[in-house]
Amino acid sequence: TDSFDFSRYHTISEIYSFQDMLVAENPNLVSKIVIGSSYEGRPLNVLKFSTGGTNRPAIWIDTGIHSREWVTQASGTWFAKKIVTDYGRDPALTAILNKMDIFLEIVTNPDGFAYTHSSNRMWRKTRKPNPGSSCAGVDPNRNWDSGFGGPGASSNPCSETYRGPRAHSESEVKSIVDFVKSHGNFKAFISIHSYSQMLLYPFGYTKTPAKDQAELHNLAQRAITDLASLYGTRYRYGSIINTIYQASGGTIDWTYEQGIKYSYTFELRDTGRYGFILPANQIIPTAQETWLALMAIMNHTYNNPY
Amino acid sequence: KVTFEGHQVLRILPKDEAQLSLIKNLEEMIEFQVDIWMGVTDVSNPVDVRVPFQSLQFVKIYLEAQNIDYTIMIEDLQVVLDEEQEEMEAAARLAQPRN
Repeated sequence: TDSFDFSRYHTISEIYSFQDMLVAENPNLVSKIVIGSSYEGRPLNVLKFSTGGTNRPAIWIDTGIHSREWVTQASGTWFAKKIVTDYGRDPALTAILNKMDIFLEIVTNPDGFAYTHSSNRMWRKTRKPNPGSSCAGVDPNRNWDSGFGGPGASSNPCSETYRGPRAHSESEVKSIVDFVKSHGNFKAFISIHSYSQMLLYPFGYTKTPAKDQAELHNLAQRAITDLASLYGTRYRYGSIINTIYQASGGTIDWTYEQGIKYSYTFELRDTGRYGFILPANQIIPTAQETWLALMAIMNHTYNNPY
Repeated sequence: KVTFEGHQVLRILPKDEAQLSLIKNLEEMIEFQVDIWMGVTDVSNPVDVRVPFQSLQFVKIYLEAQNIDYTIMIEDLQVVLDEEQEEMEAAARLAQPRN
């Protein structure tokens, strides 16, 4: 994986090969868990970074849940290499991995991602047909059983924010739900999107503040300060409903309600006017700056066990 | 393959709450088939929408009639997507011997 070109966008098969190569190169640190399969039968691969122990407190990071947000899958690939490179070299990451596990799902919506390469670069949702409608796909960030079906999600299958027929109806979502529940010891859950440059915490479906709102807010502020220290990329931060808009059935509302305190959603850059079509030469700077914010959150999680 | 010739991405700059709700209405007008890239949040933040070629005139008239400022963020989305594809293919060709 040393010759993998992180500064360009890759196809799903290239990313899947990268994952297998990374595991083969780092058998004592990285393993691959298939937590389920997508609607079209693609494996849902999760890389597990662990230095041993059983069921250690863990951190989850996912990228690519909205398939057209290419800089997120690309950053996820870079994060994977960063972890194996820095373990044993960076004291903070080494300390975290000596006590905690990190799980990274790079292509969280593989059918959608493949579809952005093959047919429609602007595809966002999953690809499962919706009976009775000519429009396919569910918004995987409106399909979680937390305020499901409330305002800020659509009941129209043709909408980009279609919530789905019922909560957890999409295998891409249900697989994560089942995995998180069966693991039972996640302490942080980070879901990564693009391109509004924000760091968000629960809730999206209700104005009721999260119990840990003050701590989450302060940690978010520290994280985005670290992020901005590299290239000056400015982020907004706050609860989803107060910072962007009401959105029900969202990922981190569900994870927070499962008791995973450090639940965050990133919206990565575009600092210019490219939106989802971020030039490939911005992949590595985006990943580098985001990593600083991720480390802030992971460090805090490690230093504040609960 | 779905292509986007002539599709433009408009960056809409709401000035006040009234304009925000007018833009929200635009999002609901399904006949325009606009694709929200960055949705309505608050006055100080732009809204980015992809507008298909056939709706461009209507959407621009709607915005101008309401004195809502906008700029063209992406002039022709397919041109930018073609560049992205060419870059990917060129980089893949470069990487091939190395792999």
